[in-house]
Amino acid sequence: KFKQSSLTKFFSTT
Amino acid sequence: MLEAKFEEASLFKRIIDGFKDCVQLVNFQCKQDGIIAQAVDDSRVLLVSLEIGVEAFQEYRCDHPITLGIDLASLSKILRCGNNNDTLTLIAEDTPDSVMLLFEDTKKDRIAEFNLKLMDIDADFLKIEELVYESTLNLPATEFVRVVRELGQLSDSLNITVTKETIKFACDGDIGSGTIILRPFINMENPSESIKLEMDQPVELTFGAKYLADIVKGSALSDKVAIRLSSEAPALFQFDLKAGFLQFFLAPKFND
Repeated sequence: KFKQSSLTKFFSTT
Repeated sequence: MLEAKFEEASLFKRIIDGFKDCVQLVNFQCKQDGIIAQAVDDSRVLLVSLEIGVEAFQEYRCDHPITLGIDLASLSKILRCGNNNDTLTLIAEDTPDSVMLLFEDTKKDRIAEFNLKLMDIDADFLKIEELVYESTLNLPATEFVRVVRELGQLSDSLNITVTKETIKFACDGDIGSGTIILRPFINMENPSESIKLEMDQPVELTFGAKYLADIVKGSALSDKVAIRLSSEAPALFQFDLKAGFLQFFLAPKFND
């Protein structure tokens, strides 16, 4: 089974 | 004051249709050199980034930076009111509470004017670091749409594996599995049918099929799609405009 990651793991909010 | 005139209303319609199903509230930032917009879907898995350059417009004037907070569902209702080959002009004051959409049918001398109320959208702007991508594919958008449609019906996860000479799309779900293998090739007669692959490193990533099903709607804008992949990083799916682009950044799934 695959678990979805979140963008916040990769992109920081300015 | 913003005055942005599209030669054909259909271009703006196709741009909005390209991402209105995955994000709803969007701040369009209008500046001297064009219009940009960025929005993240509710699940924070998919980021949409739009850039429309001045050359995409028949006329463009923006004296001061203006932010148009727009509900895409409402905008779509108004965009349906114009004919595809009408001109469409977006007009807004410097600190606007609404934006005017002016459709002009030059042949029938018919003018339609709509005002869309703007919203105060408090969205954090994600900084997209320039990633070094390990593999870049360029393929016909129709091919990408077909792969996503066919494999997306078998599983909710779609795997992309890029090696030296092959691009493999695969899925394995409850009702069955599927694999589609594409290879780079140059079509001399019809270059837009070519498939190009630049592979610095082999890469294998898995994505949610439902997000890819939204991303393929960008194919209304371009007959090519660029897909840039890097291990453990969001993938970039880019549809180019005559001047600008519609980009989707999609976070991968991991084997837990």
